[in-house]
Amino acid sequence: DVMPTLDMTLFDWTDYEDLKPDS
Amino acid sequence: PDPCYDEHGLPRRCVPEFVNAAFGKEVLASSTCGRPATRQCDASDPRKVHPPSYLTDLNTAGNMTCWRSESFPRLSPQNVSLTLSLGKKFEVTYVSLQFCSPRPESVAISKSMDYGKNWVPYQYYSSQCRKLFGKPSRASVTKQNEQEALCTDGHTDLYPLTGGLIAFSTLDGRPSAQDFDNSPVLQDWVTATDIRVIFSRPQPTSNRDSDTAEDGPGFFYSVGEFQVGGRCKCNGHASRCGKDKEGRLVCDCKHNTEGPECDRCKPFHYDRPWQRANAREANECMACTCNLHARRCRFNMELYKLSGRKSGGVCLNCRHNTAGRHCHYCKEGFYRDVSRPITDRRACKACDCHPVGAAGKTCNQTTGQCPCKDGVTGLTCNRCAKGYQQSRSPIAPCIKIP
Repeated sequence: DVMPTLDMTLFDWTDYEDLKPDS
Repeated sequence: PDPCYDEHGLPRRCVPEFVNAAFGKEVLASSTCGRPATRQCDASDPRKVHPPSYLTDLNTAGNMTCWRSESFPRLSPQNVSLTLSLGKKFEVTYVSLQFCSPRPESVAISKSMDYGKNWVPYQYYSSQCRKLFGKPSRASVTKQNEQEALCTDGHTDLYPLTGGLIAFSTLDGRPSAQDFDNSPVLQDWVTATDIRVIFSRPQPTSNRDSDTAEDGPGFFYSVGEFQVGGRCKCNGHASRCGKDKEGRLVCDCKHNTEGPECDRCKPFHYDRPWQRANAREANECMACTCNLHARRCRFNMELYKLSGRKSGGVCLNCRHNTAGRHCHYCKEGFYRDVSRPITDRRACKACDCHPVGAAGKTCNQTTGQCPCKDGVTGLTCNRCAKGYQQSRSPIAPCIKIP
């Protein structure tokens, strides 16, 4: 089974704004 | 066929043809007769001119044209010099002078290797070697003094009154001449850009040639032929010399060499140090191995020695995301696409590690595998591993399913 790719919209960036990719 | 390459296209030593390097070249004479005009010499009368250009012109048999100096009073003979610029470095085999007057009592030949800035003695002729030049007559050359000018008391006899010869062979009697290829000393000795001859002590000419018959014999120097036999110096890397855009004489360099005397390697051909060609080995300059990813390289002697004197080139500014001495591997952040040859512009692919799933941006340079965080998988670390699910935390993007 191939797992789905990571969904960037599911991450909570509240405490990690500086780690958030540009796009 | 190009003499610089054999029938299989392999490089071999080549040299320009042997020529009289003086022919047609300008000679500067410190004294020339004809101004003011005398009985024998008149610069304004074509039948009585004796300019320096007659030294290096074409002489047909029985019709030798002669340069002639001014006449000197009997008791105060003067030195007169002839200076010949060859225009570039030549390897000189001989210097010869054929006289129209009696040969002078003393002659000094010198050479320059830097277009007239510095002069070194080449050979002396005199009946008084010790007194005039501080040299013994008829000394011999040993391996210790092969670059030393000698003095000889030959060639200075009064007779013949005309047509006498002075001929200096640069290698004659020098011990290393038999092993010229391996003698940098003699290679240097035969190299010249300019030749200068200084005459002193003219011997009396016949009354017939004198400017004023009533004064008795005349004292002057006259030369019909000034020859410099040799080859344009190209260090074994050219078979001809020609004029460049500025009209200067230069070698037509082969074997990936360049410079007026093929005395350096062409850009990007620095894999081994420049060397003169010899009978056994062409010593051509070798291109650096950069797999088509660099346009420049430099030579590193340490690497050359470490390679057993085979290769010392180091590529500069490797492009197409390559790195290394030969641009032979991928730079950090890229990995080798093994389906393409290393010379391909796209031989190195970006790692493209996932910004959240990967623990870094640098992948394995061979496999392209990025370093994944715990519970993450995939070449770029973009999926959760089996038994894990995506979380909301970008620090731990995949967590174990309870």
